[in-house]
Amino acid sequence: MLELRLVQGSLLKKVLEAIKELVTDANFDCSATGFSLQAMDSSHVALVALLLRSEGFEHYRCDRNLSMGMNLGNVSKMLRCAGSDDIITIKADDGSDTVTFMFESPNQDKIADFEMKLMDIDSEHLGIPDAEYQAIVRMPSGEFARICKDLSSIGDTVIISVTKEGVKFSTAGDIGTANIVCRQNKTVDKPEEATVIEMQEPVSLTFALRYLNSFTKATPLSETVSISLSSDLPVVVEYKIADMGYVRYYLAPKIEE
Amino acid sequence: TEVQLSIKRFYHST
Repeated sequence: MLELRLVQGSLLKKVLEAIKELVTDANFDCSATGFSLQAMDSSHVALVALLLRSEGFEHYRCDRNLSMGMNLGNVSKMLRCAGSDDIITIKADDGSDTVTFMFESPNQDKIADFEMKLMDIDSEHLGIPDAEYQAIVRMPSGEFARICKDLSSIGDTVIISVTKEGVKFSTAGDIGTANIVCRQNKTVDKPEEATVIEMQEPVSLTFALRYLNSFTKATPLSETVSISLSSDLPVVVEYKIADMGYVRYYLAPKIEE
Repeated sequence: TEVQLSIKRFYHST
């Protein structure tokens, strides 16, 4: 038996919007720790990891570990039927091939349940060891989204370089080139508007903008984003979900050959 | 030429 009640249902709607472009089908794993998902995109270039900790739910019952295969487009269709202030409850019985999403309006005058068929998904789970990164950049998520969008109108790839001067995003295409430098800026009114660079050593890596743009679908989940870079590792783009967990995206770099 | 690496080059199945 599984029953997860999330008062801030809009959060789940945003989570689906954040991952459905990158991944078509995925297994949602439910355990005492929380509600999680790990999935690669179809070309095995990027990976998304989601965690919603059990403590973040108003009610969290998960009698035994359960993995539920879902088509994310279909989940998104269901969740779009929930109002933005609705309380969302996810329910499943042991051994059942369906999951139920229940939506309650804030004043309890409307209750809807949507039952969705589960599917068998052969998904590969990758081990991601903790790593020390050469540079970690924290910046406003809206700013990062803007940069990725702007640069993708010029080129297909971005070089992200971190030095003690700041973080530089560069691209080149048929019509020209573009460079955007963000300097460390801690002296802002609100901490979420700051750009903070923790650098052990300079690092420069090349990534496909298409994937980074897809990651920025998580922007509504968090005011800030952290970008962790090391020369021999995929970049980690993390959006923290307040009090609950995170959506992390991992993207393998491009190399010169 | 640029080559796109796979995520599976870095992380392995558990």
